Amino acid sequence: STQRPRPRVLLKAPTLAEMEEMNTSEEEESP
Amino acid sequence: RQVTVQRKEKDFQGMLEYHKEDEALLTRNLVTELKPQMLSGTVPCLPAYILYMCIRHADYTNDDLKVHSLLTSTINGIKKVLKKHNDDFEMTTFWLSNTCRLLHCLKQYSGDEGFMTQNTAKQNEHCLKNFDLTEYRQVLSDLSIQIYQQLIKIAEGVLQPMIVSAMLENESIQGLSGVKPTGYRKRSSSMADGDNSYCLEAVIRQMNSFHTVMCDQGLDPEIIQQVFKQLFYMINAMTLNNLLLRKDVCSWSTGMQLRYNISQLEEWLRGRNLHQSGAVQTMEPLIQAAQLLQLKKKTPEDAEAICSLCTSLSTQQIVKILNLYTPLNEFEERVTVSFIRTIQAQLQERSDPQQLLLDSKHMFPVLFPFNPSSLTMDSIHIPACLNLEFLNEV
Repeated sequence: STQRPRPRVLLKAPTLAEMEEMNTSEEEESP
Repeated sequence: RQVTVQRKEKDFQGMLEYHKEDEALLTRNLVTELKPQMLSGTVPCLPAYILYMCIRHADYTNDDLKVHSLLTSTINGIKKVLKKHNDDFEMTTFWLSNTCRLLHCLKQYSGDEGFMTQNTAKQNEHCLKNFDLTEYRQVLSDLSIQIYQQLIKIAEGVLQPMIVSAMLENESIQGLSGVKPTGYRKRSSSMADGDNSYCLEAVIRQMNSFHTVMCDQGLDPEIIQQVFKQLFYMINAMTLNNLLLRKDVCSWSTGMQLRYNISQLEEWLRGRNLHQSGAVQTMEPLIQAAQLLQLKKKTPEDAEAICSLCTSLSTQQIVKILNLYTPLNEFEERVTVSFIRTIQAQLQERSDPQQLLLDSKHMFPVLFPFNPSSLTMDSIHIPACLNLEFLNEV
């Protein structure tokens, strides 16, 4: 019997601007 | 008899495994510290394929955090490189090409049937199994737009100082200088002082160089076409705006030289197979301005010919060129006020834009059409110079 492929799980992604914000705050936190 | 048993190499399934703690090293060696020259002679967009193979392994092991983390650090790494090399055409092309390729891979191997029509059976085996990365595709598409805008800005910055000089001031047609209007000091808006004049060959050489870099880096042909459409628009806008403000270039001889220069640019597009890019169409106002300078401007029939020809120029622009038009010598008459009034009367029905000058900063919206690759992941070889020995082939 053929097995139906499992539906893939949507990975939520931040927007490009949100990603940059996160990156900036991480850089600020690190000494 | 001696029997030799050959151990069969384990099949490479086109996935790359790495330990979480090596992620920073991976993005450093593959993104932030990578020089495009290191990859000459390898498959174009190799970093994109390597990254996809890493994502695929994280998908295979159902590790969503690893996928999130790798994509985030990759995207941040690319942004960091672009910021550092914001005037480097080759580096910017390299990352535009790779970002688009990664985007294409995430589509081609998404499992969405619409993106799989050209896949081989082997390629279909290399699709993602667990995760839907649609939202990351949007982020990569937004990033590609940013990189494209940076690329245009760099190319325009290189070409801009050449345009007025090459298109309007340089005389490559022999004997034309003898029929230039007299009494005007040779001037150039593109430089303060010194001899910084450029000929059209210099512009063409520069465009050849841009084209070669983009082809070498494996940038999608549709994107290369859009780059040149944008650059040709800028050449059109800068040249026409100068023409509309300078009496010394509004002459029959400049019209002649300009038409010749435009035909050289058209020929260049054909030679590089870029004639379908829409670049020539962006030059239409300038082509018509060159013709307007050369047409007779005396009788009502001349007025009618001008009105039916100059459809890409506004009434304001046509009238301005006619007002600025400078006769070659004492035998040629100035354009009369009544001739200009005839033109204005004929064109009054037109709904023209209000501004005289073209917006030289205008950008056409860019599109990144899906371009699947025929390459199969398990055929990709990682060169030693990338220092990625910590990646395990799975």
